[in-house]
Amino acid sequence: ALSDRLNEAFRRITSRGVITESDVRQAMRQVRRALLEADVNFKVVRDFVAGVNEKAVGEKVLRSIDPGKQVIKIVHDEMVNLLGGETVPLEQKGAAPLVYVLVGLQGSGKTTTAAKLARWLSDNRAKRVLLAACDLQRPGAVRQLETLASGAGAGFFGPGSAGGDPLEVLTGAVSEARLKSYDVVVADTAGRLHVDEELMQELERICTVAAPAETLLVLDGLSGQDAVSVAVEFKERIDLTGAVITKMDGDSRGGAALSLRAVTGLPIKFIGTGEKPDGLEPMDPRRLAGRILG
Amino acid sequence: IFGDGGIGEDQLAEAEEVLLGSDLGWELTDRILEELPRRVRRTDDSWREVLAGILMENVPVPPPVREDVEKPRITMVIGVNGAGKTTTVARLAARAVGEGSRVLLACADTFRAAAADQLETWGKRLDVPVLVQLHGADAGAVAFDAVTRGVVKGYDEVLIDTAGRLPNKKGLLDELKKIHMVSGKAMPSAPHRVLLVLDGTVGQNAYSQAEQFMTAVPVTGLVVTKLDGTAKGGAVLAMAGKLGIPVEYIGVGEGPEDLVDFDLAAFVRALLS
Ligand SMILES: Nc1nc2c(ncn2[C@@H]2O[C@H](COP(=O)(O)OP(=O)(O)OP(=O)(O)O)[C@@H](O)[C@H]2O)c(=O)[nH]1
Ligand SMILES: Nc1nc2c(ncn2[C@@H]2O[C@H](COP(=O)(O)OP(=O)(O)OP(=O)(O)O)[C@@H](O)[C@H]2O)c(=O)[nH]1
Ligand SMILES: [Mg+2]
Ligand SMILES: [Mg+2]
Repeated sequence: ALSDRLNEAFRRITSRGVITESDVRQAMRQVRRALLEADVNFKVVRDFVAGVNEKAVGEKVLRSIDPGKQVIKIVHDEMVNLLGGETVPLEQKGAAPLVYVLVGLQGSGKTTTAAKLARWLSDNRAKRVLLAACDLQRPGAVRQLETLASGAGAGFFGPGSAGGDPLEVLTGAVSEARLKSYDVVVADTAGRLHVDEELMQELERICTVAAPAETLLVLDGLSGQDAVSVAVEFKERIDLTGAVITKMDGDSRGGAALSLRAVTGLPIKFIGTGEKPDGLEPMDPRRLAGRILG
Repeated sequence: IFGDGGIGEDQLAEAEEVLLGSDLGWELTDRILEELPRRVRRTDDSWREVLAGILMENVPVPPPVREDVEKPRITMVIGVNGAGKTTTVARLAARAVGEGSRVLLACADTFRAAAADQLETWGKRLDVPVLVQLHGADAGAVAFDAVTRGVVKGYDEVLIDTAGRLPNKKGLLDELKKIHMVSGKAMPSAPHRVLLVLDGTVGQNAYSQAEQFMTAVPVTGLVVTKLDGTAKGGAVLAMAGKLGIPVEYIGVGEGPEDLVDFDLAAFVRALLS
């Protein structure tokens, strides 16, 4: 763990009796390595470590009898700050039905998260949610969402026998929601690469028409360095309002979450913690920081 | 320091960016960067060519085992949630059909919503039969039935799709052990291949995935998917080199033809580009 590494780094230094700024810079190498191992993007690591280094060459560390502990505290606090200090809630303002759209790469967990979000809104905000199946591409996607809808206590709106396209399904779902007094429409979309021009244009069209209250990037918590380019590109093309980091019930450190936040400023609203409909929790910056630091 | 014919600070920085950014990890990156300046000095090649050479030496990925096995060849496909297993099964089936083989697919994912629907849709598209769970049968039973059917009906290939799972969940690893074991009960040499599918966007967790899955079943090869995106799959490459596991295929899209044989030189070239 980082604390052990820092204690070891400082132990060798403090045995000489005095800590210098150059010693602190050496300790920063351990911080850098720990963050890279945690999948934090290397550019974010560079900036983050520079920021920590600046704070760490203060009197508190240089004069401390336990400099390792001081540095860990600085790293932890800096990370909590960077993650946004506190949880940013979902946008609730606007006439019903509010529209939330989920977007992201293939397999990141959008369809499952859509159902989980519906369940969370129902359990925690007493909202009636209609799930809209706007992924008409992936084999079995519509059926998958339909099956998940019942476990989430949500309504379901799909393409029906007419087929159609994602935009038609979304506008149809909004009409249905108005008719049947749903509070929120949560739209699942097809997984797509940020470099797939045609699909990104389709997404731009969907988001323009839907005018969503929330457009959430669903990001796989097992992702590495590339998460940043994905987030930047999606944010450039559509008006993302937040992110959900999934599969955090695994043992990945989840550094992609920090990178996403640091580079795009997007608030991470939820963390996916399992496959079942209750596997969704609001992001807690202190817990997430602790996990990334290992 | 670097003298003439060497490599400058800017180029070293650029090399570091491409190596770290590809998910190779800091240890492998540092090792390669340490080697780079003196190797560049010793040759007329460009620093990029030298870099490719050093990287290839440092990721000793063994070649896939291509031995003849008895028919039907049984392949079990495993991996974490959303990695691309089901789509890989479809792509493997398409290949086999293209080679004139008789293929049977088995949906041993008895957990995820509409998993059977997804595989059945592929089965229809490829005109290949799909065995799915009957009335509460478990994943092991599906695998057993599929292997038995494969033997009895004389199929050339049986591809077993399994549910995605995070391998830190020991109960889920036990299910994999069971699937592996019952396949062997239906046919002693089965399964002939156990392919671990990894998402090309995966970070350092690739090591933990391989290590943990291997405590449950003997992984014979890796598949790296979604390399048609911008992720380079460096973590899988580094892991495969370190653990000595062959990489069999890479996934480059969502269609039935989008599976390519792994080639180390091509992979490294793409990674460094
Ligand atoms: N363990 C775990 N599994 C998850 C989580 N979120 C999603 N999954 C699983 O990840 C896999 C992929 O989830 P999907 O919801 O199908 O992903 P998707 O983004 O809709 O995929 P595409 O539509 O193909 O792009 C499924 O097996 C889900 O059950 C999570 O937080 N934890
Ligand atoms: N772009 C791209 N997408 C891929 C590739 N391989 C799979 N996918 C997509 O990734 C998503 C997940 O693929 P699946 O085959 O359902 O993944 P899985 O491992 O079976 O998922 P679970 O069964 O839920 O664990 C789907 O949308 C696939 O179309 C690939 O090589 N490139
Ligand atoms: Mg989906
Ligand atoms: Mg699957």
